[in-house]
Amino acid sequence: MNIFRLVGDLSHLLAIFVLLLKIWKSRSCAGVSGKSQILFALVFITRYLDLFTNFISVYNSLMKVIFIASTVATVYLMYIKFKATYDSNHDTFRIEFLVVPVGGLAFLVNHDFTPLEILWTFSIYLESVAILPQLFMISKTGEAETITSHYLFALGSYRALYLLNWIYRYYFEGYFDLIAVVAGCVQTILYCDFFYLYITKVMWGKKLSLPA
Amino acid sequence: PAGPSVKDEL
Repeated sequence: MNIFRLVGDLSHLLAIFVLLLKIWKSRSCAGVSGKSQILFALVFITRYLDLFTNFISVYNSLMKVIFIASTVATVYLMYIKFKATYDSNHDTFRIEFLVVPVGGLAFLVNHDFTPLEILWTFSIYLESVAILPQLFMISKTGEAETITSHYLFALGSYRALYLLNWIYRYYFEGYFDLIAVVAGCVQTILYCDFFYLYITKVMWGKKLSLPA
Repeated sequence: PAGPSVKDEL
């Protein structure tokens, strides 16, 4: 474990709970893409299948459980409890255009052609594009609530910190996983436009609004 | 070195 990965995981945890609290407190999921949340739930479920077979540490197992439970809870709040506030008119990204190609790629490009490894690879590829429905929804509505932009900033920062973690691990542990690094770069690059808007607007107390 | 098969990250 290193500081980049620890801060990254905590940033990821913060993002998930900021969103969960926003929906729970405001009793509304306006401006939030349910499709992205479904993709994130799929990412965690396919990635953490080794939860019971491969014990790494208490921290690792605990975080996996928290990530799965909180993301499933978010999907439940959005599609069942506060379904009336779900903005399906703006959450129209065709996620099958993400899941199918990513599924195919996981079969073609992976470290080991075994079910667990292919599912892990699928999860890594899917996570890199899972935020697209959310970013697409913001581009359609033209703006995002400030709390939603904080959620996105924390979520985008987590994988950027993981990139630093992989640089650290490469030099100090000789650890390198090309699939995770390439997907992590794609994932972080997708946030660049948002990071620019967040830093130039939200940081100065303005609302995040995309140029019309 | 620890190869990618070691899935010790979240």
